Amino acid sequence: VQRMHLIQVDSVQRWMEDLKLMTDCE
Amino acid sequence: RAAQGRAYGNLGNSHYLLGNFPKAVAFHKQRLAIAKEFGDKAAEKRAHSNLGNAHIFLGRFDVAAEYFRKALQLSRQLKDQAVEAQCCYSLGNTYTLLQDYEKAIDYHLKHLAIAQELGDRVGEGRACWSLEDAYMSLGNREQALYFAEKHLEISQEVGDQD
Repeated sequence: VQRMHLIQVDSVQRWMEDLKLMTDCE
Repeated sequence: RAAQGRAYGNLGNSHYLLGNFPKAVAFHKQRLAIAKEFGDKAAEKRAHSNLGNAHIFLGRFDVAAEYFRKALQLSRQLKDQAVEAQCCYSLGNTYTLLQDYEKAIDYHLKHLAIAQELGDRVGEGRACWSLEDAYMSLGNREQALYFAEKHLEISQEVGDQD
């Protein structure tokens, strides 16, 4: 249910796309 | 031991970028333990952020929120406003995923205030977009429209056609 919900929110979807490549590096 | 901590962090990040989120979590937890051992607050903050990010892709939004909250606390201790803004943005999005829109708005407003203070127009635009969505989810169309207009204005200014 949580995963389905995020598809409906564009701004969150965009954030998650960016997040995939985002690491807090050493 | 300090180098071991950095190696754990790098391994965690590599697994994360490969999409191996459970492995990423395991390594970042080791990194966190060593950061605590050394009292290295910056490394502790990084581990918490990375653990929060990984839990988002594991679908554990509640756990992610806890890690982001801890990262936010540490960013305030470290007096790093850019990182604080990033943590607020992550928390706002995570609470949207948890469908707790009031908390989401609270964090997105905090993100917006810091972005304005730092003159970060891209961050400000993102905050407005998030607020527009959160207010729409609450059925508050007036506030949603206000932030949609601000979002449009900033997107035009920074040349973001998307």
